[in-house]
Amino acid sequence: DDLKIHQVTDHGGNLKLPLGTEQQFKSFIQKYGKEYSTREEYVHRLGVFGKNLVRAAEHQVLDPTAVHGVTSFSDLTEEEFEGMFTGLKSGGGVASNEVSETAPYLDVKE
Amino acid sequence: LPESFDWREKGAVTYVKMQGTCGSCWAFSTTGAIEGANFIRTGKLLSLSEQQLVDCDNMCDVKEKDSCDSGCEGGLMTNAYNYLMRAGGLEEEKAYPYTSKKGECKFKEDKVAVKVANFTTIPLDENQIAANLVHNGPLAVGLNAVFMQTYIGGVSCPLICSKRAVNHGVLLVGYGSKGFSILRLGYRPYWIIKNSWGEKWGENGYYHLCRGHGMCGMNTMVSAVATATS
Repeated sequence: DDLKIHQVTDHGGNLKLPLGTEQQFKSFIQKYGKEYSTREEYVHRLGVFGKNLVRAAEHQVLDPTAVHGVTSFSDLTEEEFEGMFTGLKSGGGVASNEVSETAPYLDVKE
Repeated sequence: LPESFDWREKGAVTYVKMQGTCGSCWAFSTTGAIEGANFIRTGKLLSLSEQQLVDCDNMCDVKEKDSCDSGCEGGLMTNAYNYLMRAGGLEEEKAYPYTSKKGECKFKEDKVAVKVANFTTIPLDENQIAANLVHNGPLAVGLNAVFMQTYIGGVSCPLICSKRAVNHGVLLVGYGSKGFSILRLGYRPYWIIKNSWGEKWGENGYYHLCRGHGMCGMNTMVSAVATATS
């Protein structure tokens, strides 16, 4: 309410992350040789990284026999990750196959 | 069927490759299956060119006409087999190296190293997938990669993983019988899956995924290929 004080940072500057997240992010940057051209990009990627830490913890709960955590993709949103590192289109499954016959059943007893 | 099986031990699998920031997983899955089939037929392991597929293959799916191979924008392994049957075959990696971006098609028919004779899709039953893996070599597989973004190691056996959102092409190279699963009470069988995100990802570039549950849709888009003399 004090008119002499003005907000000069954007919402990125008010990023609320658990304690130690930025330290982990710095280790991640060093380990994977990441470079961000601007401060804004750094802050944005830090936010994505924080969310991915939470996501990795969720994956760990859902998938306890595997180990989930920080990977080289931890600064990417799910959409960015899918766009850059996957790339399989729909179709091509058993149901849509008209080009060749589905393989005949093999005996798998015992 | 053997209790466990691994085509890597038999020399049918090339080194773990790196697709980079390019949606070309479908090309790596395709070349992996052809590399394995060619090894079984000739006894020679050749590393084959993904870049040829990225640059030159624009084939579309028979039913879903808008599912076309499109370099780093994605594609389908079955489309790629069709393209290779029409084009005349696949060059070696060293003849047509990978750049991780789409460029002008530089395919030369006189450089073909392996020809595709035929291909087939495999039924959904995971025992059939195992039997075809053992008989025909490494299989091209599609799966939902949602858990792979945070995967570091171990046997992935998520409680929830959509079978419908299949978005990543990989290579099935074997299976094991004793991956421990706490929630599924004991040792469970698992698939050994070759990925194309480099050796530093996952289990030295490989993904271990629970077997027998159609996990992450891994049984819905499986294909085998046969090669011919070039």
